[in-house]
Amino acid sequence: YPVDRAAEDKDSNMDLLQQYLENYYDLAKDVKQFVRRRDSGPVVKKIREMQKFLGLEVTGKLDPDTLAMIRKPRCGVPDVGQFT
Amino acid sequence: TFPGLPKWRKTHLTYRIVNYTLDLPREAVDSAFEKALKAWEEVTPLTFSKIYEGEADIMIFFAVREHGDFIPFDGPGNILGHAYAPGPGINGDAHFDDDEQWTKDTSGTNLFLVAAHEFGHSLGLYHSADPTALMYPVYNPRTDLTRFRLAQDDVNGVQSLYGPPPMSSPDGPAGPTESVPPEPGTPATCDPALSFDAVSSLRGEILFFKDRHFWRKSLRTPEPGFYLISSFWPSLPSGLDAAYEETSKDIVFTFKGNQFWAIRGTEVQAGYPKGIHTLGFPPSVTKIDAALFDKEKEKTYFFVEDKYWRFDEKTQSVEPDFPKKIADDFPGVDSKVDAAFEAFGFYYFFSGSSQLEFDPNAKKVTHVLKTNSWLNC
Repeated sequence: YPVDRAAEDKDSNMDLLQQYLENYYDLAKDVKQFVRRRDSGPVVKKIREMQKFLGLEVTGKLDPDTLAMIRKPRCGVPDVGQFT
Repeated sequence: TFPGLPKWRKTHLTYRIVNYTLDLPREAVDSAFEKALKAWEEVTPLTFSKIYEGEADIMIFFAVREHGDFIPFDGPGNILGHAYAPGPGINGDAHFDDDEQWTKDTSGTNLFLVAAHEFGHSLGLYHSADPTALMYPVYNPRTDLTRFRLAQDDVNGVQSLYGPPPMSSPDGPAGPTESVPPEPGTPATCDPALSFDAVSSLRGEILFFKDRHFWRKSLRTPEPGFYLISSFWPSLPSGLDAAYEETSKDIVFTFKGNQFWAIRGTEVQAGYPKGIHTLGFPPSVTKIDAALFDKEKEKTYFFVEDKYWRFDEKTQSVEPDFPKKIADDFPGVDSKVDAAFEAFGFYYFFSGSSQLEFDPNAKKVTHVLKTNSWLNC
């Protein structure tokens, strides 16, 4: 069967976003299941928090600028939340 | 800063490079770390020394994937390094992902830039939301690393923890037991009583010095910038007396007390400070109030109380028959001069909150202005 590349890319972007928010924006583990729901309150809040901190346009969505930013190399220390 | 405001309780810190990446020669790694620590050293009272065995305050590792702290690296790209806030044990340590291609330039991942960022964490700085700051979390390869300097936000952050570096003085730098003098307040740009310590041009811009700060006015941009002197020239003292630009040499000379410094761009030149008496002033002159360089005549005017000296930049000597009375040759300039500079063929004299525009050809004052008129007030 042919691979649905668009759906695969979307999944991979969502995984990346989830990981990014968990690592750097203290996204709680129990929120994980909601990441793929675009209207999920906690996730939108975290995306907005990330966009604001990084100086991006605050859309609350995984737009191309946000995706490009989370793909850039960076420091591994979280941007917000308690530092362990 | 980190939650709980962790910081070092001492000013002398040790670091140890535990292992080396194979991407660079050892001396390049040593140099990158040394330079990165120096960036912080220049704006704080902190000093660093390298040790070769035992536990240092900042232990530096290159590692890949899981490396013993339960925060694994992730292979090439993405995470470049991480570091821990000040404290004992792993705290203060800096780890660099050796799956990156570390380079001296920006063809790969520049080790100096990442190290300077991670050492910011080692000193107690958290991430900054200012994209121009070194402590912004996303790697930003600067095109010109020779002109690297900390952003104001970085300086403000680290100085909020440790204060500014000890002030230079004719008696030498303040020792570790001396108290740091209280910091003067931040001047308000449009305060009607604002006066300047010194004014100078610099490569087409105008710098207005006041206490620890200066305004930088470019004729191309309407809003002046406001900066700490130490963020551009960490070894310059605050509270300057006078400054002028010798444009043909691309040098700004700054004066405080009986010493002066030469700066080119952001670099303070080697061999300075020098004594003002090396310029030919008599011993009775203990400080310069103001100085201006006339590009046309290639002469510098030094103002001291109610007198002035003219200095020939070509012969590097004070001209004979000086000093003369300021009021005799600059009619209308009657009060003591705080600061002066030349622009558009006019001399501008600052005294307290007043500024006089003087036409040296007509030998008369052409305008009386507020001191802060250049700052859009």
